[in-house]
Amino acid sequence: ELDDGLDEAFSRLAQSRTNP
Amino acid sequence: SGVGTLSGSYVAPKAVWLPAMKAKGLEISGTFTRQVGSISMDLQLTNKALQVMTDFAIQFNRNSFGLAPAAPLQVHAPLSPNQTVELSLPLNTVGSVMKMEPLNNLQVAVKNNIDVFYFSTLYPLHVLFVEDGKMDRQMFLATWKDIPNENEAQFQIRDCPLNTETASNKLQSSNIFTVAKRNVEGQDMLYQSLKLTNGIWVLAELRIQPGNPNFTLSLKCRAPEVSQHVYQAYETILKN
Repeated sequence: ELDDGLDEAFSRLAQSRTNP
Repeated sequence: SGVGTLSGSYVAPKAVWLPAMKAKGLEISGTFTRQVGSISMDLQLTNKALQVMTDFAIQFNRNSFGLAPAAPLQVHAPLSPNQTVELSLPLNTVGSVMKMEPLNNLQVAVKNNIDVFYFSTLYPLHVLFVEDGKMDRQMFLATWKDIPNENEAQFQIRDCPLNTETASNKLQSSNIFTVAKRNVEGQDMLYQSLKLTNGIWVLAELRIQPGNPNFTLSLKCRAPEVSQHVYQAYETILKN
């Protein structure tokens, strides 16, 4: 799978929403 | 309860929209459906009068999403006393638009040989969720960031004993698409999108904790007045 940076971006979003 | 269809979204059971006592003996029950891109108003007409009913026609008032009959109301034979007929009226969304209160209110006029009758009904917003409502992941992230925080609404969906996969599949059959899924500190975070027939996008975050039947739904939309109705759609889809 191509690492387009989006996987990481979604992980950051989910993390920021759980621990703002 | 209602039925889910293989190729379409949840369909509520028919409800009485026009009682016979308010329409000189004509009783109308109905529900709304969406199947493979086509919206219909499914109707049941019953003649509770003493005379035959003929010459049926239907018209909608202007409404928030331009819902309109896509064909005439076709009752092929006169409706005898005590007779019931089932009809499916195809709808489109290219009618005149006027914002209604509530947003999903539809005012309908039905005529027959006896008189003209009026009633109002509320349609579930999920009949307006289009099949190509899965937003591109990059676009999702950019849009999520772009929509201001004051446009975010949060809701609790209580007593919903589904696991994440079942919930996601159920929502997808009503055109609510999971764009990404993450697990943070034991809870599943689903990032989802849907698009309304008028092109309005709604972005969602659905939080599901294993073993906890209460979900948290956060909605972001540039037209925040639709959020309440989208939440209602989630409730209906997940609990049926």
